[in-house]
Amino acid sequence: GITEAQAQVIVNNALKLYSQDKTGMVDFALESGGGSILSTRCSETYETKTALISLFGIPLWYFSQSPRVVIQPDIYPGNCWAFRGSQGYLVVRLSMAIWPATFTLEHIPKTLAPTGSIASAPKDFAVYGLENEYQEEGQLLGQFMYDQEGDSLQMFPVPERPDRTFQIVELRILSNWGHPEYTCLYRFRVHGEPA
Amino acid sequence: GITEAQAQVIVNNALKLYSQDKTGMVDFALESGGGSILSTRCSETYETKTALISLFGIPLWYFSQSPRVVIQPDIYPGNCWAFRGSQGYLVVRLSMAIWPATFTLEHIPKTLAPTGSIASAPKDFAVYGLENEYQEEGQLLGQFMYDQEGDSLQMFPVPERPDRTFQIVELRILSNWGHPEYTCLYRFRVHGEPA
Amino acid sequence: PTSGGPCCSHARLARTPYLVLDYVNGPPPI
Repeated sequence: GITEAQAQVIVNNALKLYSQDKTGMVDFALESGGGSILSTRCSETYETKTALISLFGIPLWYFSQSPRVVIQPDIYPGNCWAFRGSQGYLVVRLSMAIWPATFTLEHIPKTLAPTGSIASAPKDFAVYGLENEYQEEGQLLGQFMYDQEGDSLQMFPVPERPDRTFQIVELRILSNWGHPEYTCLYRFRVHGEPA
Repeated sequence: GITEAQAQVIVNNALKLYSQDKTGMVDFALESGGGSILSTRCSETYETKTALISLFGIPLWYFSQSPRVVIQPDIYPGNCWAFRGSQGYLVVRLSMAIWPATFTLEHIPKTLAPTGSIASAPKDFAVYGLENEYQEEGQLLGQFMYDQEGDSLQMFPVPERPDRTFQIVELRILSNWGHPEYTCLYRFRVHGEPA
Repeated sequence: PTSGGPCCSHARLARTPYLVLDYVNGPPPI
């Protein structure tokens, strides 16, 4: 059995880690930290034309989340980037060149999904390292699967340390969990060792 | 006594629930999830004329939080919607029609209130279900009281399951905890079973 | 008070412009 003091330490450590972006690891994709989306290198946003913005009663435009939300920390339901179908891609410029070591993918938990299902979540995906933003086909860093029965936040270590650093990575979604119209990406993180 | 492993499980489960919008329950009022404020159906915002927005040193307008913040998750001090006096109302269109089961009201904790008091918090309130956005007087779903001595987040189950679903609910504040000029609403959530 | 008149008349909005968000055509992608 443990003492109260030991329990307190466990709690404090858990809270500390939670407060460190839940992982305690640098996210080199994070927008506020210097990451950015290469907007010329991503799938087209799925435009639902549902969120109408008005001012003084005058309709102005329809709002859709842009790919930038994928490298922003807010993951409340709806704060995701949606692309049409189950296959799409996104290219991220990291805040610096790193040896990529781990990727994190997050989706909302089923408990918070209004329909009770996270069919729009990505399933099979691959991550590539690009030498520059014009390279068509990069170096495959790993192929993974986001498990809809798993935790909301899932981490995927690269199977093999790449032989070079990368500052540009491509997230390629190959399938989703069944949504017929779109796939939603809440947050993608890239962890590794700075060059 | 418990083991360290048991303590870790307890802590992990608590953090997991905490990370699920603190409740692990779908909030059908949440704006990013599809909820919206019927801006033609709410009390007048209390204009404090304190937050002045300027550009290039030129004052442009006074900024006040709109009623939309009541269905947004940020509840830092000041991120509330204020209406004049202690009686006001707000009509929310949920992301879908549901059988309303529980309502959540949040206010900042006293520890974070600069004056040490949360007199601007709502006290007695009622929630009504409306058949459509033009209905004047809806069906009373319940009458409740937010306790200023209680937790910052308080949940209120409906006493009786309504006989029909609603997609529009009215939050009617009947009194506050003593602030003479205005009442502040931080966040209102609506939980229930989708139709 | 019962649900009543409009809360955002133009006179008030001229002082405090609020962007209003309405969902039309269904829910957003989640």
